[in-house]
Amino acid sequence: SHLLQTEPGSLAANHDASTDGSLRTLLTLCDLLNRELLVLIGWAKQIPGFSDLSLVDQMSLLQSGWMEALLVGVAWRSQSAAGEELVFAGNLHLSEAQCRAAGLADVYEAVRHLTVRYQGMKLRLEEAVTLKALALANSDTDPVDCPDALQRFRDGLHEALQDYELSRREQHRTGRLLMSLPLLRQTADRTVQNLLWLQRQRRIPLHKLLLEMLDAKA
Amino acid sequence: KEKHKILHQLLQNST
Repeated sequence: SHLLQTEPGSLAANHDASTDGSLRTLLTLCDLLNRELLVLIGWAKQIPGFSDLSLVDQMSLLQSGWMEALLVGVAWRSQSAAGEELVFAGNLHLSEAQCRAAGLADVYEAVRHLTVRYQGMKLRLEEAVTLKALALANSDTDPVDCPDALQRFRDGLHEALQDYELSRREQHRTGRLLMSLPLLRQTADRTVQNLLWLQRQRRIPLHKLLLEMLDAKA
Repeated sequence: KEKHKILHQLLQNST
């Protein structure tokens, strides 16, 4: 219930006015990602146990897991979209053709695959917010500064997911959700690689925070 | 930390 209360909800896209066509789509998406990152960092601080981590571990988790956490939101919003579109924001639905034109073919394929998986299990909001926190907590940090605090953070979230599924007598869904984490990581990696490639190829101007977070992945 | 200045600053802000 704490995660539900602190869930920021989705931002609206600011359609870039400096250009048009596929570059406009890309710039709009990157602006949205940058603002989502700002919200994500504020949100992370409210997850129970996150503030007990050392600053070094907080940074490592965010640098490693930010895209996974953001993509849970995209997959969640895209579950009920018409025409197999990806819903990056309420006012930014992208079809396969639009993604392809913007150089995001790989992002489309990967995120669509992830969306289908969650569609298949009819992901619920409670599960989506917990999964988002779990993805962040589970991201790989090496070396870990304070292993005990990190373990407590992970255990707390795992327990919350188990308690939720137990309360609905659907314990089997805990395993199903955890088993989706490898696909989530793979999807995030492909998305990051696609963006890094685009940044090099098209030399798109990126906002500082997004650039910093992509650099941590490069 | 120098390289990841913005993230560092955002995490240190209390709000």
